[in-house]
Amino acid sequence: VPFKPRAAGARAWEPSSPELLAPARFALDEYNRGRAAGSRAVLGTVRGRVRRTAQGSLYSLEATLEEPPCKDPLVCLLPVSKKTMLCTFEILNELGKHILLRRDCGPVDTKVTALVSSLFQPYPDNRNESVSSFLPQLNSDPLHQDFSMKITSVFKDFVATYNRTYESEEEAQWRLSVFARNMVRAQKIQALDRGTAQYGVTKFSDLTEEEFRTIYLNPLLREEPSKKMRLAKSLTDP
Amino acid sequence: APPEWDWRKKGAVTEVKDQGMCGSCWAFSVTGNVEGQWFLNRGTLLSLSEQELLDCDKVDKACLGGLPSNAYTAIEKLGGLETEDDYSYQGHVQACSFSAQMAKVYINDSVELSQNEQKLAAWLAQKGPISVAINAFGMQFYRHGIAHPLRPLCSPWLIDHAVLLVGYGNRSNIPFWAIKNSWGSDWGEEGYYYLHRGSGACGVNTMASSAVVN
Repeated sequence: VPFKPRAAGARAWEPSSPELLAPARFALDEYNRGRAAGSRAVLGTVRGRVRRTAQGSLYSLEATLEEPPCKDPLVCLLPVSKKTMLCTFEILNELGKHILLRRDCGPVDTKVTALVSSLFQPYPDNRNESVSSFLPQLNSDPLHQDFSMKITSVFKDFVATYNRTYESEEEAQWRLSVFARNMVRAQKIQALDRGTAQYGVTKFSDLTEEEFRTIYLNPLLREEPSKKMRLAKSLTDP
Repeated sequence: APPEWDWRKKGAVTEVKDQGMCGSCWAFSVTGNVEGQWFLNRGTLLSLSEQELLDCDKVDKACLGGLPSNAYTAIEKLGGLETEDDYSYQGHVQACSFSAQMAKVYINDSVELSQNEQKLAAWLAQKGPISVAINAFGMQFYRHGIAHPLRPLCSPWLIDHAVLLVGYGNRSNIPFWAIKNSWGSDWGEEGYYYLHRGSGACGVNTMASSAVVN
């Protein structure tokens, strides 16, 4: 295996180095721990280096993990939610046993910028907007052609589940449009989340972001300076 | 701090409540904290009145929002909190009908807690659930799992929702806070939100406070 010395006791490894596979698979198992079969991520590329220490071998890995495509219809409607995570791991191999010392994962950067900027597109003022008009590509992209039908079906389930009533057909159409936008928005939030959270249909899915903020959130928390409170005493040793 | 803690398992947390179409999260966060403090100091879990705070805390703005620090002061000045049964939640402001004779709990003081999440965990495990405020980014669509939004999307400077820390632990090696929300049990994980712990996610460590019951 070709390598360049980086520091005393350290070697740089090629991506295909077999010695990295065992710690990489261990890291993957740790990443997938608690997940059901079918929802586990798979290993993409791996690269890294190893440092020999008195305690054993310390592996520093950088790996891409491919999350499986989303299957829950309440969480994802568009077939675009496959997510690539870029992870760094520090793994110690001591007497043949792997120990995960550090893990840091996040979505691959190339997708992040576009997703972040598209998250903050405003809702339209036009209350006559339909589902197909806000995503014109739905009309041409065969992958998305059934989106309108799917979203209408999920919206009907939402209306039934949460006992929604709307004043008019126009209002219902507008809410369907907001709901569809929110589903796309939820998927973007999902793609940008670094944890295990799932985002999708909730009882607030037919509200615009502004409506949600106005009705349910508390702007005073950031607008008004909090009254100075006495600091709690430090805890004594238990 | 112990590696994990859950006050729900120890009987210190009432059922998940629903603030309805009203920005009264601050009141629910504070009553949840006082419920925990009263339980830990007096041994009885009582479900306490948010409506009393909406109606009688004149510094805060009922459904338009409020601050936990003001609410503690209001509870002290009023002379305590009535129970949920005696002063039930309506979800909109009404005339104050608090009666000191009906108050079932009191508080003596309130304190601000550390911004260090390890110290917060230690405090929680020893002293009880903590009132905190967070940036609610993504919560409109949250269903389950541990949320860990990118920091620029969930800035600690844009706090807009008050909630209650009731526990913490790790799931699949990911550290989390268990957070009681006030949007009903048909939201999130039976009304609870799980947020990444240790990274200052969504400003969870910036406005931690508690009532003091002697």
